[in-house]
Formats: sequence, C-alpha cells, structure tokens
Amino acid sequence: VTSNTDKDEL
Amino acid sequence: MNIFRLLGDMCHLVAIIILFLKIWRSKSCAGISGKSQVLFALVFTTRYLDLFTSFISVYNTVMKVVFLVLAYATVYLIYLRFRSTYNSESDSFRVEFLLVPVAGLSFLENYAFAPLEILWTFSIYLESVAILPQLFMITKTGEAESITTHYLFFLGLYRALYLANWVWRYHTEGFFDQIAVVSGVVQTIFYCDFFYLYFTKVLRGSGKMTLP
Repeated sequence: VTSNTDKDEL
Repeated sequence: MNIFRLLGDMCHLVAIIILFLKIWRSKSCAGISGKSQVLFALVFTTRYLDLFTSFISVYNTVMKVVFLVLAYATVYLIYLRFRSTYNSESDSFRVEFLLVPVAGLSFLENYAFAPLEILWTFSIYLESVAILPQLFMITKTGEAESITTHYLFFLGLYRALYLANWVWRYHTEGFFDQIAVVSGVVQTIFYCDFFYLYFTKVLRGSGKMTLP
C-alpha cells in the first residue's frame, strides 16, 4: 500500500 | 492523469455548475440541503490548502480554485442571497453526527500525523458522507426536482469514475491510496439507491422524482 503523499488528485 | 479521472473531474464540475445555475436562475434553493453544501465547502477548504504549499499543474490549481469559488458561491446563495427560499425545517440532518466521527477517524487513521495530512484525511472521510443531508432531505420531502436529480447523478458518477481511475492506476502504476479508495467506495454506495430511482424514474421521463 503506497500512501498518497504526492497528492495530485482533486 | 487518465481518462477516468478526467471524466470524473468533468462530472464533478458539471454537477457543481448544474446546482449553482439552478439556484441562480430559479432564484430559489427549495429542496436543496444547505448543510450538504456547507460540508462540501468544508471538504474543499480542508483538502485544497496545498494550493499555498505546492504547485502540481495548471489544471490542478485552476480546478481547485473553481471548485472552491463555486462551493462558497453556492453556500452564499443558499444562506444569504435566497435564504427566504431555504427549507431549513426539511434540512434537519444532524451534521454533528457526521463531523465528530469523521474528525475522530482522521486523527486515528491517516498516513501521517501532520496538519495538512490530517486535514486531507478529514476531507476524504467527510466527502464520503457530505451528501447524506441532501439524500435525507429528499426522503423527508418525498420528492426531488429533476434538475436536482441530475445534479446528484453527476455527483455520484464522479466518484464512481474515480474508483475506475484507482483501478486503472493500480494496474498501470501500482498506485493504491487505501484511505481514498475505501472512502470512495462508501461514498458511491450511498448513491446506489438514488441511482436506481434515477434510472427507473427520472430517465423514464417522469420529470420529478417521487419516492415510493
């Protein structure tokens, strides 16, 4: 599970 | 970016614009839950704080600003400009029953115990339940204008398309955001009952959706 640290989603 | 996410963002934008224009042109917010709109404004506010800390793309920045502006403008129309048409007695969902658990969970289950991360997590959890006051209001009044059902259709479709986006990203880039996916599934499930009524009632041309 990769955390979504690079938040590129709206 | 992939087609599912782009279509999802477009559906989200269409939904927000449909609602704003409906209230603006009819000069009435009858049948609209102001509480849900406040929750959505809160979702965008807590999620888009990174506007000030990181630049991702022009598209990302523009869409965040548009969503924030339209969300607050809709809340303004409901609670200030056309407040005499707001059915506050029908909009009786206890939002504290949503905010407290969501806030608590965002402190317990998150990726990092950092302010921006916890606020992002809060916005993800809150978004999955933010439509409940609106759906509750429709069950309470027993009906919804067709334009309101189109708003809900696109709003529900947007997160369903995001689920497809996450499946796509998992298989193409091994990306998996557990918090967003679980919340997105919960959020979309809340719309299932509405989708059934929408396809069986509204699209049959019966115009207004009246609940059985």
